Amino acid sequence: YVYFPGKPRWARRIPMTLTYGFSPDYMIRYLSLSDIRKTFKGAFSKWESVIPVRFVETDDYGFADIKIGFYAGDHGDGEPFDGVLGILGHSFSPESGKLHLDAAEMWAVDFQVEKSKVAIDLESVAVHEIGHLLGLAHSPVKGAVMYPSLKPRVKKVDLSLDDIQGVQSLYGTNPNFTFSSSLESDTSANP
Amino acid sequence: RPEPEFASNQLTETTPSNYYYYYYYHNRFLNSRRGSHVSGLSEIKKYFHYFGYLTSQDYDVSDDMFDAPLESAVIYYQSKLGLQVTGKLDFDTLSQILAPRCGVPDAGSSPALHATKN
Repeated sequence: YVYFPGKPRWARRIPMTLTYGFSPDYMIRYLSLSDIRKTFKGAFSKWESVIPVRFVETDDYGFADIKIGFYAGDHGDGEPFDGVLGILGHSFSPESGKLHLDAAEMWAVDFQVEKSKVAIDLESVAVHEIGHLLGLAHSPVKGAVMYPSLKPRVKKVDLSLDDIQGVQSLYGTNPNFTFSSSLESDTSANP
Repeated sequence: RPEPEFASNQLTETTPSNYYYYYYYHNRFLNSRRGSHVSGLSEIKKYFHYFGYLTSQDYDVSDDMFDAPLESAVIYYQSKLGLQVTGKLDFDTLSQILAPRCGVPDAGSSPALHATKN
């Protein structure tokens, strides 16, 4: 695992709660808001299960710690998106809290429903980008969710040992976490 | 930072034919190495510049020459992403470059994305 220069992290008292909200203006229409909310809830819970940090959705977008939106092209942060495939999304190191997804992608929450050859799994990218929000940079470990690339129609949502060790060294361990339960899940997902 | 041509030239429609053309187009770079001159190689240079592997301000990313700095960038990229270190654009490396990915740089950090909340 790798950290951003200076090893930034959310500097709040452990256990901490971070709120997240969805932009009322920058969303996609072909997925329902309830599907997007459910997908992100699942993505946040992956990290929540290993560190003493709770993620709670809020309707108050302006005051959310983590702000999530789908943006197209140049969206004002100096890192423009590029259309279908290429760059899928990006997020900011702590404690900025911005999570941006490229609105041009064919985002999918269920590959049984979305048949496009260029469909990208929303939860996989969400799990990855949340890792950045927490302070993890890209990992050289191919099985890690913090590896930088993700092919179309591939789902990678289970944290690897590398991801877990990286984030736990920043925030400590969730008292309910056991390595065995995590590794069982990892093995079944990546045989 | 200006959008890299490599990225802006990517698909604008989600049709399978475009998808396959995209990969066919980039096959020309396969197995190019130091000393090679391949039309369009500047796109690869811009990719490495964008993701933090070619950082020198003086380096010109607009030509198509596979020079020593590009070789160093390829080696750095391969070692950083757990690929076999060959210094050339072999199949695995080129596949990795073409794969959709996160926009956060791998090496160093983007001033925009590595920001502190004020």
